Amino acid sequence: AARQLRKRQHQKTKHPSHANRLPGSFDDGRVPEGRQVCRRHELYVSFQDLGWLDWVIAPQGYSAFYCEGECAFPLDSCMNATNHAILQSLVHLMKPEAAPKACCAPTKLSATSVLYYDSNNNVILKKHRNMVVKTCGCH
Amino acid sequence: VGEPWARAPSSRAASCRQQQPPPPPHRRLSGREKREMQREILALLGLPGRPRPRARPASPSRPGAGAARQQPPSAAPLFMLDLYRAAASQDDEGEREGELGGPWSLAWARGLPRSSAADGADTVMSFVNLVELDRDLFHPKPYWKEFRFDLTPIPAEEAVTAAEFRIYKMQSFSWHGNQTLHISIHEIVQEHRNRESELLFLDLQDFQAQAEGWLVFDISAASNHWLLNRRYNLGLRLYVETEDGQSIDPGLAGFLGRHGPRSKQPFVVTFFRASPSQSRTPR
Repeated sequence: AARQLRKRQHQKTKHPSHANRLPGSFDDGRVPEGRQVCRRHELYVSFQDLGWLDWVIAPQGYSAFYCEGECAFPLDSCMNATNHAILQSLVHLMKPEAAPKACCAPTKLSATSVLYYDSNNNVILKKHRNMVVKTCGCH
Repeated sequence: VGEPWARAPSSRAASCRQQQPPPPPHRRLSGREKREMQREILALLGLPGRPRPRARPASPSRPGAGAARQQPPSAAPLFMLDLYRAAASQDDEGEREGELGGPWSLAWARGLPRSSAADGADTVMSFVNLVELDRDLFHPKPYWKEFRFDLTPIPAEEAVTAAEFRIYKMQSFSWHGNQTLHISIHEIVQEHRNRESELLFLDLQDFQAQAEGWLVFDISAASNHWLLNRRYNLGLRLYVETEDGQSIDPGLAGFLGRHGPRSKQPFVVTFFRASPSQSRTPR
């Protein structure tokens, strides 16, 4: 166990940008059958490519993060998962009709702002709270 | 993610990607998917379609861009860009420190005037001056300057928390520098043909004649009246007086209007709370 813990700590420093990644046997980002574990993905939206820079002042584009992947909880690699999600997975395994499968979802969100012109040349600054996915986890 | 959406990876992102397993093969978004995504972004912004600014205004963040190359950015976009930068850096700071103040509190800390009502605002909107009338030296006293702004683009369900009228004052060389000037701003409530308009006092500030810079007046009461009764938006009137009550032509006192430099033209800023977002169909 001590050896495994040291290994985990080493991997944690090696992968600082993905602290929400499930440790242990899934550290390569994929479950044994080639499926992806719950993780944050990035989709960059460029306002320039959309041809919208005549009305969007800032930003020039934004990273739209989303959570995607499968939640699985082997007994020896569940340190990052909530107990509730583990229990839900077990119940789902035994009685699929009683509880849905645990799913990958945002666990931390932050705000983002957009500055743009309207059709009357007025300028609007809109702040959207809880828009940017910071971390993903199993629910 | 198809080519139209892709970007060159930043060094930080690139270093992260080196440690990740190779991403699944990207596919090009079809025209229909692209249009769907455009619609979704517009829906997030609460817009029925993409805005089409009338005169392709110059972008304050991209000076000299596109067709607006000849025109420098005007005052309102510059002010709003400063607010945007303050909000963006505050978002970063809030993430680092784990605490969130008012959305614009950093902007106030940077020297922009603080308004407690504006602290809880989710949206800030600036309005350009549409009409300007002057009662100057060629008219009988008192002298004044009138401005009109169209606030109808604000949705009826939005709650305005604060509104400010911002006007630039140059140094006045017509008066002694140390002379104090009283500047008052009024809402025009009703206009009459044969007598003076009915006014509602909004704000008063005192300044030295030699002072130069932006003056900010609280017009929250007027903006609320205009939103409640949109047909009765008759504008704002500005008076300048000396300490002994003598009326002064605002132009001579150094106040700039529509004919001043673009970066110093008057505008109105409103702060309001966003209404709860409508439910959207998840993709």
